[in-house]
Amino acid sequence: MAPVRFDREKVFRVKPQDGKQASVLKGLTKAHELDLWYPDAIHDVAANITVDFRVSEKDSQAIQSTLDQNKMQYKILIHDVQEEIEKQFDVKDG
Amino acid sequence: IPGRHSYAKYNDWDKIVAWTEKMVERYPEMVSRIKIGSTAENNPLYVLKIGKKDDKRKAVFMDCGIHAREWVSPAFCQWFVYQATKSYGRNKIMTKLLDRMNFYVLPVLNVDGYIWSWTQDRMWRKNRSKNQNSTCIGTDLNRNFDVSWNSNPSTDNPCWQTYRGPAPESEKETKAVTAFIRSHLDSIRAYITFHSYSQMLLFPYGYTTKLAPNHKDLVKVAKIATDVISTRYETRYIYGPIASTIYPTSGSSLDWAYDLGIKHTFAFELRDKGRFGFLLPESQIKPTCKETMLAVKFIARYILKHTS
Repeated sequence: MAPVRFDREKVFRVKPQDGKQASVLKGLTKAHELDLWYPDAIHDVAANITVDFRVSEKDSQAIQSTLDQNKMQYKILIHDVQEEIEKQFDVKDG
Repeated sequence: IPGRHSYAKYNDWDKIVAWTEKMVERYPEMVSRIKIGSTAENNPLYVLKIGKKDDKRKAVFMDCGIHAREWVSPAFCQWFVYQATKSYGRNKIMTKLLDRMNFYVLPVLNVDGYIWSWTQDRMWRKNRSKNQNSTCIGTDLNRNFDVSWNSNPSTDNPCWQTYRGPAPESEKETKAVTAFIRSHLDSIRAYITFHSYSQMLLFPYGYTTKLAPNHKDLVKVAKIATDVISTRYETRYIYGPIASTIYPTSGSSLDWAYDLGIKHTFAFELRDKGRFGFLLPESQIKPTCKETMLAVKFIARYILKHTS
């Protein structure tokens, strides 16, 4: 089996400002089966909690649009997860 | 033959196993390897005991790598063993600690998941056990401990990252750890578990917002430990009970160990605060371990002095 690749997958950081925004984010998490990095369960997504999640390349445009539509501020922490995976090994042998 | 082990790099499971053998060989008086069980995929679970042969002395139990993708955690456990053995007889504090207490270090708790995260899926979190009536694999071992196990609704779906398993201690890895800790309960005075990321030092409880009976004591230890961490590279940690500092959680090893009677239990969420998340570059392993080491040594000194 070939290892999973994460080309152009992104990690978003969103802090919902109120219950409505938290619900939007929970909806996105469910609909797109997002990989929550922090907190680690959908149950814990709430207003004023910083939420980090990983998004596939395919879904990232739709996620961004939904966040924009709902006037939710976000930051893209990682633009290409695969690139960061490769960059982890930044210490030379020896 | 696995390649060369390095404390400044991430090591795969084969390298870690070879490293445990080497540590026992190099420090036979100080290090012994105990097989505490095996995993769902029949890999061995090893604890390294650091200290003298005397089992009656106070001890600190530490585990790393309960979540597969949190690679900096096993890196710290290896670093701890290295520093402990290397600095015995040279560093006054470590010598005093090892003369008077033992450390049980489980370098990788979720071995199957760790291997999977190296070979197939870098983002894997759970173990690799099969689930009945589901094609989804794995249980979150940090939801599988027998403490308020079924209280969180977001942990009962095998396809979720936080799946708690079919029953408390259903997983061989959990069972092995709990059996070991129970059988050494008369000596273990502190339990410390290492995660990443978010730079926090957490203590009970997670399953309730009630404060632990010795809350003030835990706050005092955590405050000093996080202050100590910042002395090296000014890395800022926050501290507090799990439920109010991050979010409520059930079935965690930390709460389980506390309710079993180990009154000093801590969880480190190591670097960083999100720039890299689980993908912390190797160049940050050393500084992360160095600053964490200061806090762990402080906690151990506190345990030595303040527990009976």
